[in-house]
Amino acid sequence: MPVFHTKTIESILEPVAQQVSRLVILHEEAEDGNAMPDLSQSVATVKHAVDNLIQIGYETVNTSDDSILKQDMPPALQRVEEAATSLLEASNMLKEDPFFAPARKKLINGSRGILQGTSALLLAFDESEVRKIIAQCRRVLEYIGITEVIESMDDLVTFVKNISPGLTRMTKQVDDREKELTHQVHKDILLRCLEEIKVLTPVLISGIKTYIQLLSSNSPSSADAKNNRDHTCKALGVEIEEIIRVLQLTSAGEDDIE
Amino acid sequence: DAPEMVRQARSVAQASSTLVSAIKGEAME
Repeated sequence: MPVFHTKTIESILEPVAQQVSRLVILHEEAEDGNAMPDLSQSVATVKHAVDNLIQIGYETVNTSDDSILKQDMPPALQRVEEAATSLLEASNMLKEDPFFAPARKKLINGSRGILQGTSALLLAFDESEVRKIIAQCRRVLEYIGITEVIESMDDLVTFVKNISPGLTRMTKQVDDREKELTHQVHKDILLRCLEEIKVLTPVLISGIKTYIQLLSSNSPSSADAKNNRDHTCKALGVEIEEIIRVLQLTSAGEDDIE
Repeated sequence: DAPEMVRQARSVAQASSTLVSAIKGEAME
């Protein structure tokens, strides 16, 4: 089962996670007792990259209107920053004494801190992106509630005109997200929901139309048409709710069983 | 078209990976 829940995060963190993991094992087995090479250039490169990340991170925090992101991102940024400082200190200490054990430990903890901080940062950012998709899903969900008050063909035309862009946007965002996920079960559920929505949307519009026609001709069948319309509307809502639920899952163990 | 945040995080991860290789004495040749 994949460790990282999106392909982007996996492609960024997986290689360095493996490297750090091997480094920690080497350190714990004390097989790394040789003199440390001069790391100042490599550490400077990390520090420079971290400085850029910190700058972009705070810009993102300052320009975002997502309160959770504003709360989650600064501690992750601080963690990365502190880890980079540790690396710099360790590198300077090792320049003085390439065998200095506390510096070596500081170096390993710094590397681990960069990985963990960057991971937390990417996760906070990713969750914020997911909240944008969920907000779009909720807008569509709210709008389909309007079906209950549509009683004329003009209303129906307005409804279709208004819901179409939002629905298209939602399905595009969910489709893109599905392609990003690494967990097959989550991908499958999202694809199934999108397929259902594709089927149910024209059924709902047709159901509303039938109800309007029967209502305007005072047909006794209008009650059944109303029930059909409500049933389809509810089914559509269930699919969107399911999308929202699955979008919020970040690990395979959370909920794979329907 | 990755967001800037993702691009910068990737740069940090790549730089860290190079550093860890150097620590292990694998790279930098």
